Amino acid sequence: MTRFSLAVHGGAGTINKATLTPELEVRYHEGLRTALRAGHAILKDGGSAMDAVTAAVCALEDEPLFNAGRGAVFTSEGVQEMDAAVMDGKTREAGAVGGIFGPRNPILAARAVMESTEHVMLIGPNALQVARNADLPFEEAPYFFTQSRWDALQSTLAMRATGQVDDDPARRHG
Amino acid sequence: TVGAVACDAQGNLAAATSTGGMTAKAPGRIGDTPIIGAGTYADNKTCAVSGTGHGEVFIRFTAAAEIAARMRHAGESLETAATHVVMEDLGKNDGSGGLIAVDAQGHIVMPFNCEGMYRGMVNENADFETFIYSE
Repeated sequence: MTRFSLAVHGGAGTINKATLTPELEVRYHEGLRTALRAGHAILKDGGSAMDAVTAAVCALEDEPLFNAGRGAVFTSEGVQEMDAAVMDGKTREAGAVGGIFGPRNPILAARAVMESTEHVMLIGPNALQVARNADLPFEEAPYFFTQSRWDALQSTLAMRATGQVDDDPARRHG
Repeated sequence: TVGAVACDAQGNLAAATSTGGMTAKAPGRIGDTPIIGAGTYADNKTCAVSGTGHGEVFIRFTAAAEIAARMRHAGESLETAATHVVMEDLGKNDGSGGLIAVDAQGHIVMPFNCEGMYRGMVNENADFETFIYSE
């Protein structure tokens, strides 16, 4: 038996000590712990690494604080496009989706591509059809809307409109 | 971007990554997240990796697969390989960001070259740890 372990990351945009309040820090830590608990519960019962990472990422996608799933940022056109991927180290099987909108958990759509098709990556309508065929839950636009992401889009567009250049590398983070 | 890597009790590895991309990104732009070998990778013989950061640079350096390659061909440890890729390959080429990775013995590393990275880890002893900055 090998010692099991799990790690997660939860990107949420620029990390700025000046604006990250203690209250918000607590929420971020709790969001990460929720994801760790989801994956740990599977691993401690002898479950697979694939099931553990999928469960952990679903928890992060369900938390609006993080930039994925429910908390996804907006494109320059004010819509959301989500990407996700999974890879199984035992078999080298992999699945990925790009530019999709609708599935509550894009990571499950990626896993459906891996498990139910002969392909590695699907985009567009066929990716969504694979998710539907897998009976994954879909959500409408209001589920994915977060005011902070919308405000971030408006400030970025306003900055661009005035020709301002922000060289903060964290703005390029997903 | 969010992600997870795990090593289960059988020594099997897996990686998962999901993202909404960058704020105000060009429609149709795809970063490293769904690109196998760039932002997501797993191979039982080396490691599982999930990245977050400036996606275009992660893609150009095939960041996740490069860590596995350094372990496989140069015999580097996970820590050495991951640190090199994040701090040298990415960090010196405008590739701000970081990653989480685990090897087949369950060792976890979480290097980053920016101000912070929301991250956490847990092992079989249920030692839950979460971090934001360089604690």
